[in-house]
Amino acid sequence: FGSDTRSKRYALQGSRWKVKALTYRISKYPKRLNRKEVDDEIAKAFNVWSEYTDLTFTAKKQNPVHIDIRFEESEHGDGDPFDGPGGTLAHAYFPVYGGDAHFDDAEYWTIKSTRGTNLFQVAAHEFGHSLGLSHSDVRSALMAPFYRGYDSNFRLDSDDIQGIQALYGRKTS
Amino acid sequence: TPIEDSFYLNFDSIEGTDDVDLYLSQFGYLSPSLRNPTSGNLIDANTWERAIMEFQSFAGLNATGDLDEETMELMQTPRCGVKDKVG
Repeated sequence: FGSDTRSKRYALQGSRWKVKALTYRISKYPKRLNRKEVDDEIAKAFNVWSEYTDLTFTAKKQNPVHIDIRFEESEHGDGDPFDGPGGTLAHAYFPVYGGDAHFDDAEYWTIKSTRGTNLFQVAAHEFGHSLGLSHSDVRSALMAPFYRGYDSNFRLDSDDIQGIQALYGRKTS
Repeated sequence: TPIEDSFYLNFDSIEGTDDVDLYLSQFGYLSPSLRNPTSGNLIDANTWERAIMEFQSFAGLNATGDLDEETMELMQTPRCGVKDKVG
């Protein structure tokens, strides 16, 4: 946990990437969304974290990459099956376990809409795990575990910023 | 020494608690080591209540240990599949 004295705060899983220039690949796209739109939303979700650190994220079309992103349904090979619409929306692995992010393709993923589940917000949350953040017990934090609906004015909470900067330092430029 | 049945929660007899048990286990509030193998893997009532309280506290609810409506409702909220309590 963070070292301040507040009772509620971010949590660090315990691993982080040694490099700050990270690469990613969307190796399986969702069924219902346009690929270009998905590329843009995923890039935006990574930018949430690069805004406050020196981390950079570069999309690649081929392996090897640091973070592999897949939209999958039900059992998808990692022993942690998705449960269909609602319930769990996605999961991601901490750096020590590879950093990959999986999204339940049975969800109704949407972009800039109050309907369905907002892809950008969920992706930004999952990438927090990919970078080493665990769940926060601060309700307003992105790293809180519960989906809170589409927020058209989304900003990282100060708790998230403190968490990511505890791992990777402050942005220098 | 035989363990009194009443000391343990029998989830089969309480409607909906199978799902709650699964939820608490899935997100790190109940670990397999807390189950008592000599009594059909049932969970000590205090352990169950403590797990509910930890979930409530983490989620910003009143940590009563009771499986109230607000707690059940939050457990049905869509969420991330990663554990809240990472060991």
